[in-house]
Amino acid sequence: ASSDGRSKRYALQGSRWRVKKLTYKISKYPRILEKSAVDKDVSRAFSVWSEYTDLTFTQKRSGQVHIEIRFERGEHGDGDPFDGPGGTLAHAYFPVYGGDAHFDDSEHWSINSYRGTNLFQVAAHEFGHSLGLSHSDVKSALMAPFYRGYEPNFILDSDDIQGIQALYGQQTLSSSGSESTDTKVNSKTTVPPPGEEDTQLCSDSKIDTMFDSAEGHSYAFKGDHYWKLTTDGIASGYPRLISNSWHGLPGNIDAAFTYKNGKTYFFKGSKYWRYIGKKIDGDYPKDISEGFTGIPDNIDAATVWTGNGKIYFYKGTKFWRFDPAQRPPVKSTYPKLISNWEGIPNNIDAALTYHGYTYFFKGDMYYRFNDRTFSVDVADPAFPRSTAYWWFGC
Amino acid sequence: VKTREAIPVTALSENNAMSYLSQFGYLPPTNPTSGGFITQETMTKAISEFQSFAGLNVTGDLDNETSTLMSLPRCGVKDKVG
Repeated sequence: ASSDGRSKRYALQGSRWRVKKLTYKISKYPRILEKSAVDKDVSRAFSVWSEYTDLTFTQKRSGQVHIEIRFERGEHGDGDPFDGPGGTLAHAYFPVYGGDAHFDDSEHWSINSYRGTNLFQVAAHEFGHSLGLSHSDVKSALMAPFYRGYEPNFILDSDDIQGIQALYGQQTLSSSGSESTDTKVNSKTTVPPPGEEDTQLCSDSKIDTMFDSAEGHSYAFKGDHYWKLTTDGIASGYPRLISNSWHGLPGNIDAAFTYKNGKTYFFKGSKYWRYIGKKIDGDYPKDISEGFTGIPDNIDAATVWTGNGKIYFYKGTKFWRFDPAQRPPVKSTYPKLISNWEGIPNNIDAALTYHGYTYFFKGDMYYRFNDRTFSVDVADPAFPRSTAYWWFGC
Repeated sequence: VKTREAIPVTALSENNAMSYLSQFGYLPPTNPTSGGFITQETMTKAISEFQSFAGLNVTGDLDNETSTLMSLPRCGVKDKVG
């Protein structure tokens, strides 16, 4: 057992990819190996993880990908310089930090050889981080932090398998219906379960609004329909009609948010509705001017800002802050200009708080807001990012 | 077979061990300009945590086995992720 008494085993960092079809590119190759050989070994390293899950990994030569791979020496732009031969061999970023993997090109990388440092084993370890695994204190695990030298008969330790399946579930039935690891090739080619990729949202990802329910589910509204989002993309069996679930609620909703009282508020034109879960909570609709004095009709978006827990409404080039605990709930200093939210465009479609961040959506792109710097987050790839790609699993 | 992997350097100095433990999450990040000062107790605790994670005898001392392991090639990601 570890010093804190818990049994030794894998560790999860806390983030994972929302989609299972991941892409990668090798932006910078090692100096001393054939590119085609590196491509093959990197692909083999990814298959260590696709072997036991429904994850698939597709190499791309350019453009936006989930995981970027680079062989670099010394300082290479992420503030975590490599240290020459030996010592640190490589590092990778967890999904919430982008998922990229960097390898120290001062190492003597080798393939299928006792000489040098084995590329396949180190890459498979680093991709474990890119998928959300932290270091394991099980010595035989691939995710143990120390390089153990070339292992010609490498097999993934049960500890690693438990870890990756805790994140992404087990490999489901392949297209042939049999469940076994040798159907990996089939499972790679199986059509994703219905609903995981939605043609309507993937062809036009502009939405009316997005919000989190009190139960923590994320929903996207568009026209008369809605979709439930899962960690992997779109839940199967969607879209569904809004009015079939939220009885009394019309389509083409302007905005929605769930407040800390656990109630969800929907806005359309000059009216608003209040629900607990999917059950209407009283005699609605009411006038916005009645329940949200100081807030205009026909708003674009609304959200509870992660920075201070207050309710923010956005319309055109302006925004309002609504604080139910204050009288009046909207200070006379409002509205203010959305341009105060550095990097956020005017006329947004939706705003959502998710996992401690506030996201803004406009057209088919979205922005993540950094509450500390009070500006759009700096990340790689930069914002705005494709909503369809990163939220809807397209 | 002679490999070209880094041959474990001889015992790590206390200072190097401190930056190693800081780099991999056992000690708070040190600010190189202020020469972070830590108590012996903190250092002993950090060494013990590393020894436990790495499956070594937990002595709290920077013994030869521990400093040799610290010299081995490894992944640059922290062992302890906040």
